[in-house]
Amino acid sequence: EEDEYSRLVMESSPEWLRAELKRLALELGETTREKIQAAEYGLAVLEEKQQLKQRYDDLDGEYESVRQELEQLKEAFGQAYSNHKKVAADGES
Amino acid sequence: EEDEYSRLVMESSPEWLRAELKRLALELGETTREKIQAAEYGLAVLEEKQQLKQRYDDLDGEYESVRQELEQLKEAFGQAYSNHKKVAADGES
Amino acid sequence: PQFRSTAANEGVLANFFNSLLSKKTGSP
Repeated sequence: EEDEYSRLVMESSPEWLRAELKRLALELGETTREKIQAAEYGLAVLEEKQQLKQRYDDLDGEYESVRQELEQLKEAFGQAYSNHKKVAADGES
Repeated sequence: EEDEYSRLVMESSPEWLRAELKRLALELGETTREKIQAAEYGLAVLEEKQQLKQRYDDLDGEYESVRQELEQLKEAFGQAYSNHKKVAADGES
Repeated sequence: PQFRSTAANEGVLANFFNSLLSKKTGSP
């Protein structure tokens, strides 16, 4: 296909060459605009992803501390419960 | 600048036109490749962001349930503690 | 472009990127 095109370029009239030049210049302009737009959007989404990652890490930290507090309270509760049972047993005996 | 270029296109020889056509064709090919790369990158980051959002929502759900469990246990602990004090007070009296 | 990409315009974005990929490559 490329050869076909090169032959066309070699054989065509200056008018054809000029028209083709204008067409390519227009297409190049549009493709450049699309490329820049895609890059800008890509960067914006990347930034949002990084902000979301920060929020995720913060939430993960909070989750860890609440989970530890719960573990400690469960242990304290277990401890208090067995103490209570021991006191009750002593009381009975 | 554009007028300058158009004048150049109108006045130049077929050789110049052919050389310019080849140059534009090369530039269009490169810009198209860059555009495709930017679009593929944008899609990839978008996908990663959506996956991260899903992980964030899952973690948020877990965080909420652990937080509620902790609240309930704190309440139960408070309840048990005040019962214990009442029993101790009754016992003394 | 500062945009808050909610799910809605994430779809629009994905369409935009895909349109660039599916568009006829810039062959002369």
